[in-house]
Amino acid sequence: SAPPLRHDEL
Amino acid sequence: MNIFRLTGDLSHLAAIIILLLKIWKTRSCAGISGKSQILFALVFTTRYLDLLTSFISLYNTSMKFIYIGCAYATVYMIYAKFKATYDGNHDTFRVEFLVVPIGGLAFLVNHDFSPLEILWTFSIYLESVAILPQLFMISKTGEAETITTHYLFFLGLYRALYLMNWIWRFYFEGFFDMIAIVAGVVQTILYCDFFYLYVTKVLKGKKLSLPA
Repeated sequence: SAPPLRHDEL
Repeated sequence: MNIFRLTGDLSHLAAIIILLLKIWKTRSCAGISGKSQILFALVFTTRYLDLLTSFISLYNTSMKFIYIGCAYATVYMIYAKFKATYDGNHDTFRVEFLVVPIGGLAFLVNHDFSPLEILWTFSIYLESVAILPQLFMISKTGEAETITTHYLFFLGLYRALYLMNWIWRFYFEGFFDMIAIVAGVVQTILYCDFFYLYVTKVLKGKKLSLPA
């Protein structure tokens, strides 16, 4: 799956 | 959030605090690569610009501010406050040979050709090699203070834990980010030599000195 463009990791 | 990512973030925070306290308490940045610390400040600055555009959680936002604040405080202490103790003669890694190619790579290989995304990609690539000036400096001086080895241990451990976090997220959430994973693998591999010395020497109470 394409990664979400909203990066939720530090 | 999962246990690997939480312990990874705490390990990263521990590393950052250990370094900050080491310099502050000893009032000396001997053996510390200012260049690596500048690269880390650049990594956080380019990665956390989304502080201005999106809110994920209080944890996410507060940790980003802590990381950025500590990074700049560390750079300030190295190049201003305790500049007299900065060992510039051994901190000679040519960082431009890292930043320029990585800047180009971020333009070529990314998830989305938007400014924020390219900066995020640049930050991910840069973080994977940002420790090289520090490792290079230790190889030049031939030794490292024990507190510095603990700093490096937690710093290396954090991304290794993130690799486990990505396995967890792929298995349970079907989430994976190839750019972060590849860069994270490279980053962790760069620490392997240090991890070996840390476990075989420092954990046995010896000083870390090279060549072994």
